[in-house]
Amino acid sequence: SLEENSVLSAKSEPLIRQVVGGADNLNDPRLGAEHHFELFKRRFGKSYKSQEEHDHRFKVFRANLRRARRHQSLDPSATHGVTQFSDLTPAEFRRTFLGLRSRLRLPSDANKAPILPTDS
Amino acid sequence: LPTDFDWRDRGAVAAVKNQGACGSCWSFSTTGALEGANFLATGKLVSLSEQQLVDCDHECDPEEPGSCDSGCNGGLMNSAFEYTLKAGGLMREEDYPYTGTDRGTCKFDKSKIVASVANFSVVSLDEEQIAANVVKNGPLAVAINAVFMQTYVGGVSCPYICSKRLDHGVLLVGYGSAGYAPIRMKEKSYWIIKNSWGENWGENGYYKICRGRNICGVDSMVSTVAAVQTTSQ
Repeated sequence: SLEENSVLSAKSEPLIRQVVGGADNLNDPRLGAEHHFELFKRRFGKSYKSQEEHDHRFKVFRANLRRARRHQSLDPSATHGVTQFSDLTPAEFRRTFLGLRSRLRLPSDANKAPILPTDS
Repeated sequence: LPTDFDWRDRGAVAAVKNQGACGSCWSFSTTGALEGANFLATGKLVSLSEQQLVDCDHECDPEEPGSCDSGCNGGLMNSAFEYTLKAGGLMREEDYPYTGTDRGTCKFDKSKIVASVANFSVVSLDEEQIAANVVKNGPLAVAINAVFMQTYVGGVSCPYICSKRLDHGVLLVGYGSAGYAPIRMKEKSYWIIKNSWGENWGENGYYKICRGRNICGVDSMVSTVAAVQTTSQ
């Protein structure tokens, strides 16, 4: 379905990929991952119980910066970046903040909403 | 159908809430839909209790043994509507406040019900029907794949590829027609989604996702609910 999606998207909309550079803050020593991590901790009031935990979270944060950049190129009409979840791995994020029972389907006996007129 | 529609402008949407570190999104989606339906039925916006659902709703899916609403471990909006129908309704947020844990016991007090479900149903996988239902019946409980939401900051999310595996419960409160997508050089229409991760996430707690091709599965599991008027305080 992913391939189907991208094919559909490509057929219906000519994609123009932005190629201008200069937005890569991670290569700037003044605005590198450490700097972003400090800002992140201050903004969201994060603290870690040990240096090991801190180092681990910094590693995860760096991976999430790269992930945000990937999301930005896959989803250019939105803005992706640092959020309150930037020190969580995708698995931790899913486990802690998502809670829809994924194996469930809608029951076959569920009431179906009547079809509404949409032309007037 | 109007080209733009937003229940926030019409007073049917309570303030953005925060589920904390607990997989209870399904309960926020459920209360959001019933808050809107109750507003349509009574003219009053009352914030409803998610904690009642977290503590007391263990409704199971008859078709999937062992699959039951389970506090911070997850649940499903339709099962929660079923519970609410059977229990008689939901209490006010202030009367049964959210704690962000599921370790407490059920403290449901039937005499304090302020909103009840008259009926609920699923909406077909058709964007025009989803739009018509949100306009006619109020905010809709929807499921979505949240992979892009972990890094979302703002704008209209319209990923080229996104899984349709549903893992998050949210509330569809309206739609817009003109979110400009520079890369596509055209205006994109979008759904307005209320999330439950606090006001500091996304656009003041809200997410915009583009319409048109069931992006991230947002059209796949849509439920509408109708409320009955209650007389108890």
